[in-house]
Amino acid sequence: VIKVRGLCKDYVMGTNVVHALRDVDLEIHRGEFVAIMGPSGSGKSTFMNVIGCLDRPTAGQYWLDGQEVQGMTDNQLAEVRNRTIGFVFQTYNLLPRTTALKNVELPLMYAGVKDRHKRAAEALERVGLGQRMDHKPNELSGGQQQRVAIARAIVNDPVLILGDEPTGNLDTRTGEEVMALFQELNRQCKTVVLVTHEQDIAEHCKRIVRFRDGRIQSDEPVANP
Amino acid sequence: VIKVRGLCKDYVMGTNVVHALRDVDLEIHRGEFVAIMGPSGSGKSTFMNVIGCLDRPTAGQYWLDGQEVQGMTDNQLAEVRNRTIGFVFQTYNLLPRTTALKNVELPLMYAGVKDRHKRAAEALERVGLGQRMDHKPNELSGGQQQRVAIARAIVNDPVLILGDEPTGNLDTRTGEEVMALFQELNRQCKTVVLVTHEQDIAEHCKRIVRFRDGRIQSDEPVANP
Ligand SMILES: Nc1ncnc2c1ncn2[C@@H]1O[C@H](COP(=O)(O)OP(=O)(O)OP(=O)(O)O)[C@@H](O)[C@H]1O
Ligand SMILES: Nc1ncnc2c1ncn2[C@@H]1O[C@H](COP(=O)(O)OP(=O)(O)OP(=O)(O)O)[C@@H](O)[C@H]1O
Ligand SMILES: [Mg+2]
Ligand SMILES: [Mg+2]
Repeated sequence: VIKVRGLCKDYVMGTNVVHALRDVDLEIHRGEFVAIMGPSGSGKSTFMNVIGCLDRPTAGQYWLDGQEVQGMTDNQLAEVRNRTIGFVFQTYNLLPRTTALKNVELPLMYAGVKDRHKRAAEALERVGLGQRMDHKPNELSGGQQQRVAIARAIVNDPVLILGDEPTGNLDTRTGEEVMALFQELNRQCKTVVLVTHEQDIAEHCKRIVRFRDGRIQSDEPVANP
Repeated sequence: VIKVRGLCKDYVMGTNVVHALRDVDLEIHRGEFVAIMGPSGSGKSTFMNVIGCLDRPTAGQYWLDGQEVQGMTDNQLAEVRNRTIGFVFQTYNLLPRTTALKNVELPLMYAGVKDRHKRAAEALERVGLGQRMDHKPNELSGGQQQRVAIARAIVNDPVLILGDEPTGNLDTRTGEEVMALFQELNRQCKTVVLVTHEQDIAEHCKRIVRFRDGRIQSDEPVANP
């Protein structure tokens, strides 16, 4: 469902160029459960933003579900993204003056789905926030905000779920509950790709891809997920 | 240096009250190195905001360095805070349209320190960001933003360092480097209090205080930090 060839991403800042991604080749098939690891600044979020159709590469090719993404207009990209991808941002990106429930309803509004309220409430229940639906982000703890972002990413039942450090602010037990949720979605044949820096979180996945300085350093199956 | 008795913090939302802290008693002596752990939503950040003089409790007493905080005006509180405390926020709280260097200089401007530029550059070098000083937060990775927040917290050489999940977005090796920095500061007799959800990060500290539902559930020394 994801195929990239020769992917490059440069950030040009004045006379300085940061090569965030250098010639990345990767294939992820439908139903896989992949962890992306690597040092801080190695290009993980940049890679997730490209495969999540939130940013365009400087060079290289990307096929999402067999369709080449380069040729799409921004509107087509947004439409594909809303329909097929659920994205959990490293910094949550919740609307600050909006309740948790309304934040989770947002993807359903774009998709024109009818029973938004009920489906958003169910998604929040699934991440353990049934008691916090009417809180705004600044009335929630860091880990609770993170879980609202996860609920928003799964509410539209996307075929591809991308999570950038989705357990970064969760204690071990809540992190386990969230990983159980991702494992359940993967059993339903959703493709799940998570960035994490925690080895025991990565070992809930089936494959670990390690980045270093903008390149893929290794790509190994997990022995016993 | 930190003493709290009967500390309570309630959030009132319409007809609903969230008891974020319930009757917390705790003492932390100068030069201690304490980890605060506990489930998501258990009151860790609320506690850190109170002892960091960023928020006032609903009830109870707090002595910072022997001085009772209740009696202080907002201005006195801000002055004590800028002079004695370095705070690493769970969500970094960097100024978005300002470079990393200028963000780190900020506490030095409040304190009226002269050679701000040099000291801010040194603090950024210490967290491994010497090459990223002129990047703005949106031009930095999640873990790099987190490290700018750490540099800003230590640049004014505070006697008390409070970090709320300071390694939440850092890979293992960068996380180790940051913990080595905190251990070094603690060897220089700074008091360090860190919230973390990672057991191996907590074991770099000398004492683990666990929160649950707004109360302290346990308070144990670490066997071999
Ligand atoms: N401004 C607020 N208004 C209402 N409720 C709040 C507010 N801030 C926090 N809370 C609630 O108080 C409780 C404690 O929050 P706190 O941020 O201290 O938790 P935490 O232990 O830091 O959690 P995490 O590990 O997820 O960061 C949470 O249940 C949260 O929903
Ligand atoms: N908008 C930008 N402008 C300039 N440089 C950027 C920008 N965004 C990212 N970078 C740089 O590109 C590199 C890769 O960033 P990226 O966010 O992908 O790293 P990461 O692996 O997600 O790191 P972390 O684990 O810390 O989140 C970093 O060195 C960063 O400084
Ligand atoms: Mg990142
Ligand atoms: Mg918190």
